[in-house]
Amino acid sequence: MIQSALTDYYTKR
Amino acid sequence: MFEARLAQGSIFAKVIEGLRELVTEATWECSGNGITLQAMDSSHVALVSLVLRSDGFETYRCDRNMSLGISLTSMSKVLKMMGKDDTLTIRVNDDSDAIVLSMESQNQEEFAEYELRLMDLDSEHLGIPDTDYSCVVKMPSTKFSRICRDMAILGDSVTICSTKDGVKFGAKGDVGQGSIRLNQSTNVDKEEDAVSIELREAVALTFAVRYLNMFCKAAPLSNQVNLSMSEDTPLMCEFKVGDMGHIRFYLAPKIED
Repeated sequence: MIQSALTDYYTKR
Repeated sequence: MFEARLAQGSIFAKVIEGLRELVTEATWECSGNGITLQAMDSSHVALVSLVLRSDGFETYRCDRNMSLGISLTSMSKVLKMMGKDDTLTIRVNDDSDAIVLSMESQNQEEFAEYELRLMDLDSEHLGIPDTDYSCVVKMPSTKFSRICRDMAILGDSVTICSTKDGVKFGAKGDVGQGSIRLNQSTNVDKEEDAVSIELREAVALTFAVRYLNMFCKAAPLSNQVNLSMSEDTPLMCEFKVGDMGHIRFYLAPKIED
């Protein structure tokens, strides 16, 4: 398994 | 000018202790509504979002919106000098580059004041939409802390599986494997001891246990923790801060290669 990043789910504002 | 006074200064110290392992410095946004903070860890895997509403403070004054860059590491050290029943006042004077922390003992015989220099921080913000999670597990925060600590002995990752009957935490690694299953409480004397599960859909998600253990540093704030989960979505781990706000941690899941 690999670690995903929050930026894969949420966009920068 | 900004000034906020908390009769129970220890609450603020617990908030800082809850944040400072994940983020060492952060920008506090102060407005008439209260104090908010959003910060990601350096690897962009986890995020913390803090809300402390103004009405939760004994007195609160914020003449204009302010962004305060603060070293949480330094603030934590200063707050360690506070007595456990001290009143805490946080103040930023106009045109000042420092935040002032004043601590007053309950018998009003001792008064300490410390200044911390403000920092200019680059901060990235993520837009986190309101989410209807498939599953929300509510459980005692001490139990969650113990489970995360125990799972870290077995491996780097913990898989959380939730069904309508219960929630299972499992880990495996070089030394072996193990799991802990909690059933939904049917009958508890105290609400804070209960495990409850609101479920629309069963979920199974895997997370780096190291981050969960960092989140548990906020467990002394609240008897209960809420774990909100949906497939292919970051976990939201929430601790309430009395009735004045919350700390929410978000953690990106581990996914198949």
